[in-house]
Amino acid sequence: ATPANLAISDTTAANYLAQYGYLPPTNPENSAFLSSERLTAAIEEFQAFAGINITGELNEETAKLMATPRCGVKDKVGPAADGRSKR
Amino acid sequence: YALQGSRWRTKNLTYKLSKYPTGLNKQEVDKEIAKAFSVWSGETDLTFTPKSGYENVHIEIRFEVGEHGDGDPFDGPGGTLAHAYFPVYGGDAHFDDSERWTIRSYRGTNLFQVAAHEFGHSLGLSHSDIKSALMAPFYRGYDPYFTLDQDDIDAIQALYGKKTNYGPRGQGTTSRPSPPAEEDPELCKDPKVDAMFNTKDGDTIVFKGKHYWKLTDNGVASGYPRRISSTWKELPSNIDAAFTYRNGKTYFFKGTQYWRYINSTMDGDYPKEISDGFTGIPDHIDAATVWTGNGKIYFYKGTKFWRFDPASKPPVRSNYPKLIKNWQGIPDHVNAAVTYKGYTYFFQDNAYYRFNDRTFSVDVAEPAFPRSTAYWWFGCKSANRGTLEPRR
Repeated sequence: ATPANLAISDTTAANYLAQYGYLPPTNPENSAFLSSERLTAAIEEFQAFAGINITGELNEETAKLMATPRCGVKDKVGPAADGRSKR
Repeated sequence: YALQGSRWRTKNLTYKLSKYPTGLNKQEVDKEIAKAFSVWSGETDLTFTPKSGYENVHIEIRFEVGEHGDGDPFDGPGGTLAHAYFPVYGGDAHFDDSERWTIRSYRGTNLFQVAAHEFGHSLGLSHSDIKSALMAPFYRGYDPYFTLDQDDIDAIQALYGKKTNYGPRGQGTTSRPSPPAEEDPELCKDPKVDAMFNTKDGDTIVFKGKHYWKLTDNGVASGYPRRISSTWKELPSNIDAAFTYRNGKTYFFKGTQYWRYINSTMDGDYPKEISDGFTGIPDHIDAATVWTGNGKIYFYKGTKFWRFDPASKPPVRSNYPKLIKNWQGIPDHVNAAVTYKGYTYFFQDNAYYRFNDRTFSVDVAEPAFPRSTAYWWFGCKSANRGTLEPRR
């Protein structure tokens, strides 16, 4: 069944994006420094990876996907995950 | 697809279920787990042998709830279903026992589907952004007609090669030996090439001027060179670059134009403008190849490279081009690039470099790179076997 209300808060989304490799891990000391631009960029990256419309917004399509059961391994691992990697 | 960067050195792997799910018959679980492994052994020479008791194994499988000792606790029903560790971290697979695991049922969470995905991680595969791939991160439900997506097959074969052993009758067979290498006067005299690519049948082809050669493991196949126009009738000479994509089609580039072929038959109305078919890629490229690390197309020109992903919009992201020096050890102004036996090779003038797609740098080897293309690729015995002086 699809949840009636698919709204998702910035905090929930940020936690999700951090858990799956789109944002650096959050902790009480650095979470305050997450800018809206960085969150938008992470949402866009998630949307691009998932193959849904890239809006940078936490729309219903994005929220629905974030609520879908999934594998716990990060989406962004390996050489492409880190701009500082050798490639 | 995407590769994490590690893989098993052996193809004969062992596993054990040290903690079974609650509510399912153990023998049925064993069968489903074996079936999930067979997804990967069906496309490679990997084998998976179940063990029990206290034997050490490569991949340990556990069904756990909440915190279970690895610092990555499960979250109850829904959400995260399972996770697995890449080979470099041990390969173990953990499943959230809070889920309602089911077998051959549309209800609950299908064990086979999730296990086959997790074992992909255990073997070195990361998540794919191809929706139809098993290695896509989102749960897709039970599929009684499940087959691996070509993206998954390409990924696992990039790590472990294609399947050559089809059971007892196939055991002990070896690939056909290459015919004796012949020295080619044209390539030995001037080994600088225009383009190199692999056909969809796995042959490695060299283009130079108006001729082409097929390479063997030792040098050049007999019966070459041939005229490019004798096989690819519409193609001009002096091609800039070529590659075969995972759709089996071969693309040739020259100047502002490109051509697409299936084997030696042109696949439509060509040539077309590079700016139309490969938006974001410049004209007059130096080289192109499909990188084994992620299956995406890379174009090289001068000091820069571009990544092209046909499945993305736009196919070239805004952070490209990037500098070739990001490919550690590879020089600017390459003439050709090709994937061969799991490595990416870059050619410049009379020399080549072997780039290790797993360590992300030019291989450290003896003799060191750059090496002579004439000696190591074209079988020219009189050429220099050692390290060449890099171009400055």
